[in-house]
Order: sequence, then structure tokens, then C-alpha cells
Amino acid sequence: SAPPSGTQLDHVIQNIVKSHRETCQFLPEQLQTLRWKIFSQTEVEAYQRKSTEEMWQKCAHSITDAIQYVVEFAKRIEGFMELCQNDQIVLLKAGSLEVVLLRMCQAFNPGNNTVFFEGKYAGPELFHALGCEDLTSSVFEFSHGMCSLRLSEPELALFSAMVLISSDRMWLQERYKVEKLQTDIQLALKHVLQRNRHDTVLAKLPLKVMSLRSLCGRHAEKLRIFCLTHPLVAHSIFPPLYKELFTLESEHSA
Amino acid sequence: ESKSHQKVTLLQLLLGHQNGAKGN
Repeated sequence: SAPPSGTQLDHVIQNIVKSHRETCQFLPEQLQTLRWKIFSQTEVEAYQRKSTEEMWQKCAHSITDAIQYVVEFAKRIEGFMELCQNDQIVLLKAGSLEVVLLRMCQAFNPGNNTVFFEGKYAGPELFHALGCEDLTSSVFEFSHGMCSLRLSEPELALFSAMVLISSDRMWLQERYKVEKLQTDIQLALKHVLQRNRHDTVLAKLPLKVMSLRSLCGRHAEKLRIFCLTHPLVAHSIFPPLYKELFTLESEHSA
Repeated sequence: ESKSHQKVTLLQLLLGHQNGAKGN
């Protein structure tokens, strides 16, 4: 089909930026004013003394809250709700955590390597009890890298939409529809980056997409190991939506 | 293929699909 006109691209941009803004869990300007709130050493040690189960529960709740905002983001992207129900679910199951990780860069302070968590800014050491030091530091490094791209809010919104509406996800039934939507979003993002004289970033985005997929794969693997090593509690401590999205079906129904 | 997603009821509810999967 014909590529979108300038007016159509502007419409895509407006819709996605508005959708992002309306579904941000925390507005960037609010987070900016909270940067001085950092966990004290005593508070960090209290988190470090928590059990692995309690810390996993806290992080799963945090992720699940953030994902609900991503679902709202998806619903507001024009064309998403016109996809078949299977494909809406496939895209959210595969991409919602990726968008949460992308959005995390807005809640990240690269100056002191901290992220907003449970009301204050926390460094990676606060998450020690999870038993996932390697994954935690990779997530922090990813946020640091995203911050160094210095994406504007509209650029981040469009990149998030592009990550979510990925036509290469497995099990899509109407892949051509997802492809068309993704192409329009890609063109819109390119348009905004060029307009902002920021188009050198374009070449760096595919690497970020690969990092996101790798991080989500590693999260799934860590969760699988947690469920195997804590079989009695694993199914009672996680929010139902988290279980639905991330645990294997056999585990979910167990 | 679609069978693997038919149990995702919470996500369906969040998406506003009260009646579950229909022929997808």
C-alpha cells in the first residue's frame, strides 16, 4: 500500500505521543523533582536482608503495575484494537516487559546509577536479595545506555510503540496488518528524529531492540529457575497477571 | 496456535474483551 503522507505521519506522531503521555505511570517532570529521594544505607541493608521470595514478590508487583500502563498505552495506539484479538495478546505477551524496560529510562538517574522504586531512588545493590546480580546490573546498564541516547519524550514514545508493534513475533495471525502498523510507526519515528536533527540515533536502535529481547529472555530464565527452586511459594506470591504473562502454561495451571 | 493464548483471560479483560477469544 501507499506510504503515509506527511499529514498522516503527523497524525501517527500526535496519537502515539498523546497515548504515551496519558499512560505514563510517573511523568518525567515529577520524577525529576524526586531525584533527591535516595534510599539511605540503612534502608538499602533492610532490603538486602529480605528473603529472596519477598524481593521477587516486590519486583513482580512493580513490573505488573507498570505493565498495566503499557496495556493502556497499546489500547490507545490507533490501529492496535483493530488487530485481531490473538495478535493483540501476542504483541502484549511478547512486548509489554520490553516497553516497561524502555520506559524505565525515564525513571533512571544516570548521574548516580539509581532507579525509582517503591517511592525512592535505588541503586542495583538494593536488589541483592533477588539473587540476580548479573541481570540487575544488565538492566541498569541498559537504562544507562538508553539515557545516553538522549531521546526526547516523543522519540521515546514512538520507539516504545515500534517495539510493541513488532511484526516478527511468533504466533501472529494477521502479520501483514502488524507490519503495516509497524512500518507507519517506524516512518513516524524516522521523521521525528530527522526533524530533531537526531537521526544518528536511528542506527543505534536495532541494537537496543536486541538488548531488550535478551533482557526479557534472561528475566524469563531467572523466573523459571526461581519457580523451580521455590515451587511451594512461586504460585502464591506473584500477581495473577504476572503469572499469566511470564510463567509457562503448565506452571500457570499447576 | 491460537489455543496457546485462550487462557489469557486477564489480558483479555484488560483489553476489554469480556467474552474471551472469538475465532482468532
